This record gives sequence, structure tokens and C-alpha cells, in this order.
Amino acid sequence: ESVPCINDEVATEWLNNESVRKAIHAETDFSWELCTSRIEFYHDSGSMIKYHMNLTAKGYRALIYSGDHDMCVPFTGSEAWTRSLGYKIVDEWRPWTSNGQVAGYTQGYENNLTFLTVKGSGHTVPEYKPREAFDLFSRFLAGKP
Amino acid sequence: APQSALVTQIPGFSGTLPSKHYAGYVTVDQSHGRNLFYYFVESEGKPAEDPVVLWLNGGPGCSSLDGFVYEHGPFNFEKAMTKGSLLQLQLNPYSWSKVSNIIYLDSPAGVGFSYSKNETDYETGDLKTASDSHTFLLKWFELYPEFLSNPFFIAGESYAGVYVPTLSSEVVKGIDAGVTPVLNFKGYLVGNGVTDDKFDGNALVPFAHGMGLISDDLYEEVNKACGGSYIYPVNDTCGSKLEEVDKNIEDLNIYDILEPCYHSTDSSKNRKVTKSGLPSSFRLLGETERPLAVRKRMFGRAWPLRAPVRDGIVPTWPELMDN
Repeated sequence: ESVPCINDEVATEWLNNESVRKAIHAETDFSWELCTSRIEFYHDSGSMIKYHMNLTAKGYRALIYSGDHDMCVPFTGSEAWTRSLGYKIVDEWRPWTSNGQVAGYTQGYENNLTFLTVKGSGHTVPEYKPREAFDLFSRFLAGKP
Repeated sequence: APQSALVTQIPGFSGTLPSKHYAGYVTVDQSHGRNLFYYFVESEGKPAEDPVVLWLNGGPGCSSLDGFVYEHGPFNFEKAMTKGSLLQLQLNPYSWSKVSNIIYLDSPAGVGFSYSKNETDYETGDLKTASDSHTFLLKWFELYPEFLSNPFFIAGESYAGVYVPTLSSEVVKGIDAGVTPVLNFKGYLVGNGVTDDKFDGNALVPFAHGMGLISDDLYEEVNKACGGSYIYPVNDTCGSKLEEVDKNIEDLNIYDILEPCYHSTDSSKNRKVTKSGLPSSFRLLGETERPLAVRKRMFGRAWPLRAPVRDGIVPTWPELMDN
């Protein structure tokens, strides 16, 4: 199967190369596919809102980020559900920067929950905006704003 | 770390690896022979101190090696390869392994390089996936105990908006119950993640309007007809207005509205149609791409005229009229 609009030729070719398989200790008797239809999958966990509530209430840090040009899971939904948790805003909506440029916008909530957009990025943020993605990732891990 | 899992060379890369790489399988169910594949990249910074991050791509059904190859892995593949030949891989200056130890996990069994000897395992769901991934983590940290004290994060995108919180919840339950080894779990990241039917389903129309993909007039009409809720159309007018919205956006690249849509030249890769008549390609969402998912909820079926076309069958005009 091919995924709509996605070119997966490089990964498919590299990961199905015999020498690559051997080098990375992968089984060789089936082919690698970006996305498989081999599995029959059930979404049996319902809404994730309750999970986010429980995890953030326990003090675990969460960063919810959105490439703002993605139409698959648009940022408008992520922005809405993070706001719906009802947490107090501790860092008002503001631009964040990467390499001296505005890279998107962010809003911080109590309980260590942050929502953040990445301007001009599609669905897979590090693919479309590698530098900005690296900055948001490394700052989050380091506990920096 | 198990030396048998050490990756000593990467085909296409001629230099010295900037950090240690390991790859292999962890058996999460011995009786079924359910094995999950991982690729572990040690940090290029301070591996003994830097966080350990588990990365999960979505689908469901998509390999996390997507993240390794196309997103934040140590190499730039796109610039290094042309069809049919392995060229010189370059290092990725924005690799997430610059600041973290990162595990790319293919999950559930059946995805990417992960597999089961018992094919009934290929029928699975969110909860079993989370449980298996938790088992994987416990066993993985037993294999790599030197990383147990490092801060641990779980990250992913798209349908991993489900994987990440459900797995995080399992991890926390394990910690609270005193399950060993005790993971030093600190938090999680979700990018463009699936979260909730209502919020995700209602997001598209305001997004399409905000991005200028639909007119102000159409936005006002659909909003008025549907009362601001677009998942379950409340009446026929709402349904037909949503269809108009879909017509405005259906030819765009769903993953980035400003990017062209790539079409494979390989005819064997044309979309297949599932038994239900729905296209089954779903890289990053539970069912299908979002507009189709919206349609499915709208009408209880998806795109009745286009499905056969995608299957290579072009209906005649009388057939269309019959439908």
C-alpha cells in the first residue's frame, strides 16, 4: 500500500537492502513497509483527554506540539483540547523563536503542560522543520522555556 | 548493553558513527513468539546523563523507522540516496540523538520489523499495544541497565497521540505498583496527535477557514447549518455543506496543505480498497485520512463514487446515476 501524498521510496529501498538488514539485525524473511495493512487494529481506549488529565495531574511534564499546516490532525483541535483541560495559563500565548526567527506560538499551562505550534510545518514536524523541531525537543528535555 | 545488538557499521555511511547504535528484538510474549524490533541510538552528548526517549510513529500500523529515516535520526537519507543505489549518507545536524538517547520502537507486532509467530497477534488494539510496549520497556531496561537512572520520556506523533498517553499511563501504573525495574519516567511529547473524536473531528472546518481553503461565505453557511459541530451532522443541510467543504480541500496534500501531493509511479503501489470499500491507506490516523473520516461520520460510509475509481474501476455514467 502507499500512503497518500507520501514518498517512502528511500526508506523502503534502504530498509529492504540485504546488507542493511544484516547490519541492523533485522529479520529478513518479510519486507519492511512504511505502513502495513497486516494488522487489524482496534481503537479501544476512547478519548485521550482522561489520560492527559491523569498524567499531568501527577506532575509528569507534557509538550503537545502541532505543525500548523497539517490538515490530518489540525492544530485547531490540539489547541482546543489542551485549553479544555481547564488548567490555569502560566505562560500567555506568545511567539517562540528558533535561530532568531519566530518559529511558532506557545501557551503554557499549570501542571507542566505546554501547547506549541510550529509555523509552516506539516504533519511530521521534524521532517518539515528539522531545526525548529530540534530546538523545541532539546529545550523541553532540558526544562527550558 | 548486549554486544550482540551493537551496530558496527551502517551501509551507506563510511565515517565513524558519532555514537553507539544498537538494534534487535525484545520478546514480549514467549509463548506466542511476539517480538518487537528496536533501533537504539546513544546520545552524541553525554549518554550516561542525557534523557532516554522512546519514539513512536503512528498509523496505527506505521513503522517508527519513519522517524529514524525521515525525521530526526542521525543521518540525512533524502539527500544521500537516489533510486537503485546507496550513496554516501551524511550526518543530520539536527538529529535528536545530539541531546538524547533515543529508542525507535516498531509497535505493535506486525509493524515494520516487528513480528509474531502467531498471526492471531496481528489482531490488536490500543490497550494490548500499550501493554506490550510496557513489557518491552521493562525488558529493554533490563538489557541496558546503565540507562535506568537517566530521565525517561515517551514521544510520538499522529496516532501515537494514542500510543503515548496509553503507554505513559501503563508506565506510571507500573511505577506506582512498584514494578521493577523502576523507570525514571519524567514526561511525554505528542506531535499532531490524535486525541479525541470530538476535538479532532471538529478541528478541520475552522482550520480550513482559517487557512483560506474555504470562503467566508461557506464557513458561515456550514457553521450555521451544523451549529459548530461537524462530526455528526445534525441535518441534511449540514451534511451537504460539509460535502462542499470536502470538495474544496480534497485535492490537497493532507499532511501539509502547501506541499504538492506525491504520486508513486509504481503501479503496484496503487491504493487497494478494503472489504468495507474504504481505502485502507492510513499512515497517521486510525481509519483513513481525515476528510474521509469526516465523511464516514457524516454519512456512515465514505465517498461512494471515488472508492471504485481508486480500485482502478471507472464507473460508467449510468452506474454513477444508479448510485
